[in-house]
Amino acid sequence: LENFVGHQVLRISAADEAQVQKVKELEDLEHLQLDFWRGPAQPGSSIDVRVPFPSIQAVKVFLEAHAISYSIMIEDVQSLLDEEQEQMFAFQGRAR
Amino acid sequence: STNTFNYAIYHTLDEIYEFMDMLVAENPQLVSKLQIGNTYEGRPIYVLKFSTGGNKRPAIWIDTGIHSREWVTQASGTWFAKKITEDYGQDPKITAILSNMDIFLEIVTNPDGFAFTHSTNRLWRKTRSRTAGSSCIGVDPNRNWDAAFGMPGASGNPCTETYRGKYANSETEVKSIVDFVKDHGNIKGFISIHSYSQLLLYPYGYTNTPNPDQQELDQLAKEAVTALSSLHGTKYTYGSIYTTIYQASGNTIDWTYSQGIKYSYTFELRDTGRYGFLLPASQIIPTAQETWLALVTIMDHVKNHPY
Repeated sequence: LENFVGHQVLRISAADEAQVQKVKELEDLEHLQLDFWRGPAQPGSSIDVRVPFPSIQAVKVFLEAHAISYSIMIEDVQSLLDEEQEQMFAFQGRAR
Repeated sequence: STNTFNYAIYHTLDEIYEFMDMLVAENPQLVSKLQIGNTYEGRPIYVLKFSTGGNKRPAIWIDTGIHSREWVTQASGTWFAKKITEDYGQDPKITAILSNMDIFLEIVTNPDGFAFTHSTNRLWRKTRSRTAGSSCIGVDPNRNWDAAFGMPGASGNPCTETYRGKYANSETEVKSIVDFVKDHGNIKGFISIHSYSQLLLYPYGYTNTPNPDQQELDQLAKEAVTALSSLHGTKYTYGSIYTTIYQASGNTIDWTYSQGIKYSYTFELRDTGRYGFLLPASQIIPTAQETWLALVTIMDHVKNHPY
């Protein structure tokens, strides 16, 4: 199973069209291996992006440098997946 | 049996396919299973048909799980299937709908991707097809339809999550539905279910030009969202794909609408705001229950407004 330890999901709020465009620039940076769960749309709508651990610092620096606000939606993706697996095992076979 | 099946947890592809067989066996007069094609990796693609008789009657199509990692959609689809069998003969609206129309339900629209989410990568979204000349795998099946294919709002880069594919219908999972819809010729409502973001959307996605039925689709979306919110207070936004989220060319419901299926909608299901599509299993049933209210609203309208 692929491991997502240390991956975070950031919720980005682009305040205006210029900031939306900046986030779109991030999308094009393939080496960061970003996975946009909710892509850049119009200003005001949330953008959710999974950031692999090695790219976290670069992405946060980029966002802060352009005064784009963000919050951490998921602190560690793998821990959430582990919880999901545990739930599935725990409830397997239990009738509704 | 489908009475002891646990609807409140996530299931593998094999378990869902087994569930479908059980549902058919338990309800032979109402439910049948059709194979509409095979996936890239050779898995069968199944659709459940709910029908009280006749052939190619006006029909409503519902699909869940075209983006494989959005597990709450396949789980909700399973719940919907059981709900239809429970409500037929008991609930006046469902009984009336099935007396006049058929319902087709494709619970796992992207079986290869779904199997891959269970075996290898929980976060896999696309199909599993290979692109010649690229080491990256998979196409976004919601950008692969023959509706403004290749225009902005999809990617030509095979390594991105919104890769549109080499050509429209390149994905057998998409082509199978296209062939089925064209061959049937009498589908009047088409609802494609995704998660997350809490949205109910109608065409278009490729242009901000309003579709010719915008007023009616908007009003119906409002009614559907109102019904949905009445159960748990979940807040939904509705509107066209383009104006509500972003430009998306080659998407499912732009194609179905272009085929003359007026009532073409796509859902983005519940999002607690903390998990995205990694929705805890405890939310499966509430999500399915509230979505069902919106689906019934749309299906009832389709039945009452023949065209």
